[in-house]
Amino acid sequence: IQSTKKLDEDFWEELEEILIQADVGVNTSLELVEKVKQTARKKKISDSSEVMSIIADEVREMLNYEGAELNLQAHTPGIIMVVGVNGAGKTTSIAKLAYMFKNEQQRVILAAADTFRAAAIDQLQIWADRVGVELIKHQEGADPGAVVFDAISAAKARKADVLIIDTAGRLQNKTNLMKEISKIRKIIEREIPEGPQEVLLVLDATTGQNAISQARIFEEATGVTGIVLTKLDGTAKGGIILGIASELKIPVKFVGVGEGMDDMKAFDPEVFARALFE
Amino acid sequence: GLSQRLQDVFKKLRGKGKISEDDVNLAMREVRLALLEADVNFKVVKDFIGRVKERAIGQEVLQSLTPGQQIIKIVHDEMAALMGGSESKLTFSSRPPTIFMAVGLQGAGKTTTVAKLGKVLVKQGRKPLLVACDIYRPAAIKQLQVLGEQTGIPVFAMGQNKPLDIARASIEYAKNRGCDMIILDTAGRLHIDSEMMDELVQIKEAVKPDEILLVVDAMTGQDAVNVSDHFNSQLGLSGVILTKLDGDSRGGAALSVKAVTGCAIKFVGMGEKLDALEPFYPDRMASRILG
Ligand SMILES: Nc1nc2c(ncn2[C@@H]2O[C@H](COP(=O)(O)OP(=O)(O)OP(=O)(O)O)[C@@H](O)[C@H]2O)c(=O)[nH]1
Ligand SMILES: Nc1nc2c(ncn2[C@@H]2O[C@H](COP(=O)(O)OP(=O)(O)OP(=O)(O)O)[C@@H](O)[C@H]2O)c(=O)[nH]1
Ligand SMILES: [Mg+2]
Ligand SMILES: [Mg+2]
Repeated sequence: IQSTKKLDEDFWEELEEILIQADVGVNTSLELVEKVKQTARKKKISDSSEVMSIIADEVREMLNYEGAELNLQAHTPGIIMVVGVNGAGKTTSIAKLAYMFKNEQQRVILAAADTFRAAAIDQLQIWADRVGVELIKHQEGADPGAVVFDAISAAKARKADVLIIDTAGRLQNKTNLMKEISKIRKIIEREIPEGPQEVLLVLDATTGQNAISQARIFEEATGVTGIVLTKLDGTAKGGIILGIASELKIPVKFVGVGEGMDDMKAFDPEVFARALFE
Repeated sequence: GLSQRLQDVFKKLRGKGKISEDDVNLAMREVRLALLEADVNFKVVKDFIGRVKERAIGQEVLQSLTPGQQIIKIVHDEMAALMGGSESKLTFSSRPPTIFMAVGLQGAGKTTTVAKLGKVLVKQGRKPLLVACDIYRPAAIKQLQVLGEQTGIPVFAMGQNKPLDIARASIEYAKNRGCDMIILDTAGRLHIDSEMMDELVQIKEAVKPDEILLVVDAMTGQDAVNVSDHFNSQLGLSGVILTKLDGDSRGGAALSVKAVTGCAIKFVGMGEKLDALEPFYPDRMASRILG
């Protein structure tokens, strides 16, 4: 948006267009533009560049949360369960998190609870070796609950600081698979009464409005404490997190910006807000 | 769904006598909202609504007793026509081996789809060879080998060699094994990664695939246009495969990709199992997108 435009109907439409094309969704885009319009009117703003800073503030506000860091101090081992639909980037994100924790001198153990997909265990084993952390695994086809149980025992025995659990990708409309993931959470709660400290939903930034349904249903099935937004190194803007923020108040904790183990950053609402309009 | 919303629009207008162009505009607004919510790309929606509106202000709607239903029919038919129409059959070479290449973004479903496609070809009495050209993703080669075992289809791998060399070598290997089809599984990549896109261009120029198939996740949002446009302009696509249609996303990306590349959607992935690959039906997809 040029910075010397006047605030006419065309301007507000163009703003709406930018948001919709960033996957913010129609309703959220309209609400956001309406709010900004009102604020601009109240403050008697006539310069479009000032509007841009209002909308950046509004977006930052929607995304700024208490508890936007990882919540692991309460218990040892701190358990992070990682869930999400097929191909979102769960396994790779776990490698990145393990690398981050290792660099903070934390003792990390990983659990290969995707016992279904071809070579899923092999994939996580290679990452575990590269990062230099231990992986608890069974054979392909084993009961994922059994892997989780073993991993928790191992984490307790080795006094690990963090246990990160990789699960199989699943589409949220598959009721039996959502039952399975709820059951896995219950297994964790049996061993650690306060349950997992974090349940991270991995969301692909290229996803459209279906992301809202993903967040809703995973929130119901396992609870979701945070989102990892992956593949932001592409051209997708990941605007879906705004709709999720306004409806479900789930904070984005990390963003994935590449395929290497160091390609993960803490979520920065300011950076995200600005990138929406680039 | 959309039909209820259009019915509500026209209920308010009942008793006004003839429907006017303004009334049709109201209906077009509802259609536009429905398509955007279904993840059809913003610009594609604009063009599409433009085309539909031309028909919607024609006599078939203005004189109809059920204008809402007429408009839905026009929208549905225009959409199905847009997504259908081009050659949706696979191309086979007159001089085997026929070569297919699967390309697309990270995690779209290429490796799984390559194995599924192999299974479909076996059912047609052909002898496919799956080729592991993803040397980057941890255990990608192993993944394809496991799928090969599960489907009883041979897999050609050359470990950590250049994908270009692996693709080239697969031709001789296929001939020696009596395989008449080669399906190349490539690494997921960003359309804006010029080095990785160039790798695909080199493979294309070296082995001249009969099909270059873009594998697209059905839940892709507005970015579907960007991605497919880049892949198409750099490689020239011959077709698209839409995956994870067993999910509950509306799948508007299908319309976006077709509108922008003109390429036929040849198959849809309907699950994780290796028999879950079905032909693409434009009118079924249109109904799904319209909700
Ligand atoms: N460019 C980019 N690629 C990513 C990112 N995160 C993951 N990937 C890639 O996305 C693909 C899928 O990643 P996985 O970690 O296997 O995804 P997953 O969710 O575990 O997949 P399933 O277990 O099959 O459901 C791989 O090719 C990764 O390298 C990211 O932030 N940027
Ligand atoms: N439900 C469902 N899952 C699918 C479908 N196609 C693929 N998948 C799953 O999606 C995930 C990613 O599939 P892959 O075949 O590894 O994707 P890819 O494009 O090869 O990934 P990269 O090589 O990392 O780019 C896996 O969990 C697959 O089982 C489908 O049609 N439906
Ligand atoms: Mg995985
Ligand atoms: Mg693959």
